[in-house]
Amino acid sequence: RGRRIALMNQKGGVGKTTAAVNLAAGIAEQGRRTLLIDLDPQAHATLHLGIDPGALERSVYDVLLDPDDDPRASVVEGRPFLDVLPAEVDLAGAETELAGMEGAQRRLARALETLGPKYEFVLMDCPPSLGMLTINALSAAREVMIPMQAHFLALQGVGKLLETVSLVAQRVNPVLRVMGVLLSMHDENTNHAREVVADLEAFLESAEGGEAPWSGAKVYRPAIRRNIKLAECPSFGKTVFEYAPWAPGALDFRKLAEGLVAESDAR
Amino acid sequence: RGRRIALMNQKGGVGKTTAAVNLAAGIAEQGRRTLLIDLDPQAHATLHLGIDPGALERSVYDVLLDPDDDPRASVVEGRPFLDVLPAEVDLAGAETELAGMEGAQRRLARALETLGPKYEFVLMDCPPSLGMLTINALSAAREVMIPMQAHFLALQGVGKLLETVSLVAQRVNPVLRVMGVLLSMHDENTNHAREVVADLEAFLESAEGGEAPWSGAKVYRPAIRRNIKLAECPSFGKTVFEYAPWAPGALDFRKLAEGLVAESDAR
Ligand SMILES: Nc1ncnc2c1ncn2[C@@H]1O[C@H](COP(=O)(O)OP(=O)(O)OP(=O)(O)O)[C@@H](O)[C@H]1O
Ligand SMILES: Nc1ncnc2c1ncn2[C@@H]1O[C@H](COP(=O)(O)OP(=O)(O)OP(=O)(O)O)[C@@H](O)[C@H]1O
Ligand SMILES: [Mg+2]
Ligand SMILES: [Mg+2]
Repeated sequence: RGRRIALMNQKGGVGKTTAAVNLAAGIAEQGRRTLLIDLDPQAHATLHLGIDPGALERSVYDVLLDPDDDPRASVVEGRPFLDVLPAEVDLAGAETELAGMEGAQRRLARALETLGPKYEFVLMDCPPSLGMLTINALSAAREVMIPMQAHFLALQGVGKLLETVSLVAQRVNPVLRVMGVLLSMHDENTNHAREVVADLEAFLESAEGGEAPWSGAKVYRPAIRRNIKLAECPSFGKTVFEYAPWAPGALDFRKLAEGLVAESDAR
Repeated sequence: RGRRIALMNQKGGVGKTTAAVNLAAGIAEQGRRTLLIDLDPQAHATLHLGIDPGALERSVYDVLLDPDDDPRASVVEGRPFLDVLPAEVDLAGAETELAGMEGAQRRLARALETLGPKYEFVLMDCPPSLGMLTINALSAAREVMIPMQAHFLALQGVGKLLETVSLVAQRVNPVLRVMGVLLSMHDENTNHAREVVADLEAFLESAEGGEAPWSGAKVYRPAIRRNIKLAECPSFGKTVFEYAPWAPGALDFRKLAEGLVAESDAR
């Protein structure tokens, strides 16, 4: 059964898109069929892969707003083994347009019933909010990965994030689990980062064996180190593996992607 | 006449709060009466200064929702010469509660008629959105400073940001100017940062002498270099000047703050 992973954090600029794109690419490089869904009206994941949102005929917007259409018509080929359900600017309207519509929270889940079976991995890049687009991702996903920086202020938002995951798990999607935290833009040699990670791991450990959807969650390794190559490659429409295959950012994401595939194979 | 500066960028995690707090502190250290207004329901600026949002009797929420109350009752002393109009979690409701209310966009502007005259500088820390709280800041401000990272993806949001400033300037606040961009978390030794800054400066230069509210805007120097001390000090409720007065982050913010005061004195 395929894995469906929402990369989610309502805080902005924490590395969701960078992780969604490079993890999806890293998994596809191992020959595993992957679908990357861009749920952000900013369309950064779409841009990152060199796809022009303005030139698209169809996008994830159509999938969400026209549930009777075939969602496969909106999918484009991104890379070998990597398909993309792209975003474009109309998606900004979706938050309001979906409100009050029939089955609004489960539009993406419904589309994945048709789309999903073809892929071993489905990764969803969420916008920095807890609105209808993120709720659609959480209702369609089986797992949640939380990209975040190991900074004090970053810890402040985690409670609200987990509360939202809980609500969706209780009301809409009982299989939803938080698989863990992805440390992004990591300054590994600082005490501050170490202390924040220790705080996180202590919190997750205290949830083990309990009822919460994050019991069993862990801090994923390796952390993704800060590496300018990761900030440069989107401007060329390239993944880090294409742009700088031996840079620390590429090494970290390749290792993480291999870990995710190995995790799947072990199940 | 006092300066009223909105630190604004709808993108998250770009250094708005870090700049608002440390610039306000740097200006206050020069003996200039400063008011820092926290407009973010996350209350990060409030926390950053060691003020407990949960223990507050009154906050900026009351100023916005009860326009007939005296706004001075909600101000607390933060540091010598630095007063704070703090945020707390109820502010999350303000976006919705204000919608449709009488004079909703100008609640903060109206409060500053009473509050403002006492201060030489008023700095407003905006949330990462273009909603009612940010609109209140833009309607009350005279100048806009845009903290951002010199990254390709960061450039993508600037157009929308300037469009919003334009709309507020045309409809609500004709004196509003964009004074410039504050480069935050700056990796000064990378080509990528240099190229993005060159792009920004070229864009701003092309607007010079024109009609837009950002004609005359510049890229402020110095850039604020990436410095872990800036991420650490909020966890102690301290400004960078209190926590690590000789760190690069402190040096950069002190220089910037001195530049802002000199700019004022020259007017
Ligand atoms: N490890 C890293 N090293 C250096 N730069 C990075 C790294 N990860 C991300 N970046 C850069 O930091 C910025 C923010 O990252 P990204 O866009 O992935 O975050 P996000 O959480 O998706 O943001 P948003 O909330 O706006 O969707 C981007 O300019 C990106 O290129
Ligand atoms: N120059 C810097 N060097 C290192 N860390 C920094 C720097 N500036 C900010 N940070 C850290 O980066 C994170 C984001 O910064 P900050 O909270 O100031 O951004 P913001 O734009 O106010 O975010 P939000 O949109 O959530 O309000 C924080 O953890 C902060 O401590
Ligand atoms: Mg993103
Ligand atoms: Mg902030």
